[in-house]
Amino acid sequence: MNIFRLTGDLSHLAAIIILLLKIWKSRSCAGISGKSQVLFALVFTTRYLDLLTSFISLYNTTMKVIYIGCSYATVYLIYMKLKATYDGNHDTFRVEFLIVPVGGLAFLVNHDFSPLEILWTFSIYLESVAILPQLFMISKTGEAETITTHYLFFLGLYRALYLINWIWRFYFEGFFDMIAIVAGVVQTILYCDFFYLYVTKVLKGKKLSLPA
Amino acid sequence: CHRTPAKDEL
Repeated sequence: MNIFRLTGDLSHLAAIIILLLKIWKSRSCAGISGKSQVLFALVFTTRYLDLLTSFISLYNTTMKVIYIGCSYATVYLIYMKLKATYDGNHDTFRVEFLIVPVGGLAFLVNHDFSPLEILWTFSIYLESVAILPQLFMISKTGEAETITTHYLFFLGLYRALYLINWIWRFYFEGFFDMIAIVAGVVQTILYCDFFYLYVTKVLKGKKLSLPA
Repeated sequence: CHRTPAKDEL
């Protein structure tokens, strides 16, 4: 464990909790893509199946359980409890265009052709694009609530910190996982445009709105 | 033979 991975994990945790609290406190999931949240729940479920087969550390297990629990709670709030506030008309990204290619790629490019390993690979690839429905929704409505942008910022920060973590691990531990690294780079690139808007607008106290 | 990397990351 290095400082970049730890702060990356905590940043990820912050993102998840910010979103859950925002929805819970405002009793509204307006502006949030339910599809992205379902994809993230699928990501955590397929990746953390190793909770049942191997124990790594108390930290590792605790974080996995919290991530899974929070992601399902978020999905529950969006599609069940606060369904009336869900903005489905603007959440029109076709997720099958993500799931099908990502599933195919996981079968073709993986470390080991075993069910658990393929599901893990699937989750890595899927995570790299799971935010697209949310970004698509923002581009469609042309704006995002500031709290939603904080959520996205922490999610992107987590990816950037993980990239530094992998450089660190490569130099000091000789460890690298090509699948995770390539997917992580793709995922981080997807946030770049958003980061730019976040720094130039949100941090200067303006609302994030896109030109028409 | 493949060496499956340790899944210690989240």
